Amino acid sequence: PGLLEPTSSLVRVAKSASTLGIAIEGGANTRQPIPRIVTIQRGGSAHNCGQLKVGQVILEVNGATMRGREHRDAARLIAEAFKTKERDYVDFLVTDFN
Amino acid sequence: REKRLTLPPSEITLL
Repeated sequence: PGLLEPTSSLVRVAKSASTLGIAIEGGANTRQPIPRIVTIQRGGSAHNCGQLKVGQVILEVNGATMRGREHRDAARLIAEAFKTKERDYVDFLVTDFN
Repeated sequence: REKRLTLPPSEITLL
């Protein structure tokens, strides 16, 4: 995973707050075909992690690709990754290249 | 001639 994305990086976000605290836009069949981070809320898990940035494109979540997923499907997948008690973190593969 | 984007903008979801 990620081998074809030379500028990608894996970011592990610990569930350190009750919310993930990111806003995303985009998804299949929109102008932004892969979801992009548009906001990082102060005090959320993503902000606490310190490694996610506004403008980054989310390629994978816990190893699952975002390619071909419509916005609601991508958002649901991220929400479920944060909600599940199986892991106390969410892994994001992100790239600065849009 | 300039090519126009026909794809719609996306919703934004807060997670």
